[in-house]
Amino acid sequence: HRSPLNDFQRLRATELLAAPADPPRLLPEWGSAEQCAQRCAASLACRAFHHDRQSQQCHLLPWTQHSPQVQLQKNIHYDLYQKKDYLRDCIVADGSSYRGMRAMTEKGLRCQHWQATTPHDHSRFLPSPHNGLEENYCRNPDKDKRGPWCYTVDPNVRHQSCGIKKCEDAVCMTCNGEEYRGTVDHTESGTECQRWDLQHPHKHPYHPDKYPDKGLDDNYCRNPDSSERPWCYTTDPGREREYCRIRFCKKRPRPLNVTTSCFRGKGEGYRGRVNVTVSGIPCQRWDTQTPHQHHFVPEKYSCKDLQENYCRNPDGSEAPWCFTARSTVRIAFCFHIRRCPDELGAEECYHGHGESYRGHVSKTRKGITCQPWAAQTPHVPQISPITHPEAHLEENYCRNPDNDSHGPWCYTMDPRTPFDYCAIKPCCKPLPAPLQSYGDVVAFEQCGQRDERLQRKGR
Amino acid sequence: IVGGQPGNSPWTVSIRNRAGVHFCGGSLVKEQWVISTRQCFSSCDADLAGYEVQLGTLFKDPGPGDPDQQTIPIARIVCGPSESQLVMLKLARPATLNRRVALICLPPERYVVPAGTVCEIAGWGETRGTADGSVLNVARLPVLAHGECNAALRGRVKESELCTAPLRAGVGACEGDYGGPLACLTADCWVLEGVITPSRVCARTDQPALFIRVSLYVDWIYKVMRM
Repeated sequence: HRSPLNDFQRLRATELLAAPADPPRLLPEWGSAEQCAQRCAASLACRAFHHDRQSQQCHLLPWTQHSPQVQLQKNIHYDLYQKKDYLRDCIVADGSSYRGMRAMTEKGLRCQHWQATTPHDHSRFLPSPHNGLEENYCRNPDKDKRGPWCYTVDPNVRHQSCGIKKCEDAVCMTCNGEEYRGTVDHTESGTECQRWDLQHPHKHPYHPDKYPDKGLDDNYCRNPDSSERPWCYTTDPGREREYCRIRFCKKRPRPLNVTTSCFRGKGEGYRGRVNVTVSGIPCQRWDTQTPHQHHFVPEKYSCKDLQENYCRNPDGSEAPWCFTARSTVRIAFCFHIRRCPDELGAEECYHGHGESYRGHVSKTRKGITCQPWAAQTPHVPQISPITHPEAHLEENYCRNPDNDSHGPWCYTMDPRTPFDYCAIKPCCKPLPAPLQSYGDVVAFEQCGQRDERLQRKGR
Repeated sequence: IVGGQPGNSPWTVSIRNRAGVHFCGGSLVKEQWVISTRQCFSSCDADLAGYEVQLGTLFKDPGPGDPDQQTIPIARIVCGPSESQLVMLKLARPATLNRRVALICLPPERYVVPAGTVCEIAGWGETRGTADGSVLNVARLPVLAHGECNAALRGRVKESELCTAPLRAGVGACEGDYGGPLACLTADCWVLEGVITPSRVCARTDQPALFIRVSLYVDWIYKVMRM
């Protein structure tokens, strides 16, 4: 149930540009990204491919971004998929699939070209289209337990290991690994991870477009839901998700934005002692499971400071919150903790309702990327540069073309959220528009009527 | 509802979790849209699979045979402007309007309901023994002028809040009513002027009760339904 795309790393809206002197491109093919990946995997010459999502066309490529005279370039029509083995600078298992470009041993000796027979004559490992013995790059053609190695240019040292790190050690994680962006793509039991941008074998809500800031790349282990450590959906239909084994960083990061009397941003750094909700309901202690069972056990979230029953934000919510001591109210936000004054106005702001805002913020208040105003997907817009030419609807910048009284907004890249307001604050509290009494000119249609007899019967 | 009586409020809905337990109220403003409060939900990204609204019955937990009961899954939650504490819930399918299920009107933009207007709150929440908690209870509260309320609450009333006067008899909303309506009769129609949000004490006799002033957010409400 693994997808052929599992062997590829995706770069959105990117194209590989090669110097003209290189061999001609292979002829275009048709199909989904997965079909293209299958063809590329089957072709020895193919190391990457462009996929045009609209025309479902793909171009197989014999080079990657590491190849000489090749460069990456932005191109919204293509997604670039490159074979992971050619991109990684770490090894998986014994590294026999490593196709990186390290060409130096762990002791710093330059490697001898596999083609060459001096200073060390060997006949066992000669380059072929199949074995990846290129140039003088470190390789592991004989599945040596110590990983990739090479013959060296030092006549006294015939061959030496290259000391390439295992991927699971290459990038460490802090806290609960929410920021981990390494390339581990297997679970702790060794099962391969499912890609986040695929819905098979397991359907799931964590689509990369919906959570652009969670780093849900390819099928790498991530922690988008504040679990205790990075995990992934697996390619095993019988097992939906599983934790991954990732090394903890030795150095513990100093928490950012620590405040006690107010909160900044989402309040993840709040360490105050407020322990009641807006409505005065006491908070439940984090180290108890009654009245509400939960997984935020203080020992497993040591850097979230889940002390006593203080309001905290261990999961990236909008603001500090807590489980409440009342069984009928599971969670409540502690909105009554005030926002730190220095933060107000620290970012871009807008005047009035923001009709004349011309800044470049292009994220919603939830951090979801805005849809370009001229685009038709994922939402067909009712308001566009054509319908509102004067509203400066550029790119996907937040704007307020319909004079929404709640400020600049945008259509979003989340298929389930047509529009949302942006993370921009008013520069100053707008003077409230006068509330209207309307007198008796108010009229309503087809609403607000009930059978008064039923009302009386109720009595 | 503390200090209320069994009554009829055909736009008031019961919001129930995966276990089928009532935990908050809401108001039906369109066949497929309910308004409630943010405090009832853990996040704007909450996965509401298994959550439902129940309409058309006065009973909190009606028997299977209740002919008018409608139970509709919640398809999506949309959070309002940050300071609004409002959410809109899109139902998986439209409710059927009949004698027991009706839409409540939305007020004009930035409409202020005159002080003294008699409004009512409704819900299946805590009654603190003042009424039968197994049926929908309704209580009447008079609107308090903004200035008076501000004075009573030492200047802490926001423009986005609407007050009702405290009653000596102790009448007001309580747990389980949050998200429900403050409905006021205007031009012979019941209009959703306020939404019940959690408060420190239920049915206070010494302080006005606060509700979210819906008229400040009708442009957002219509925009969500339009988009």
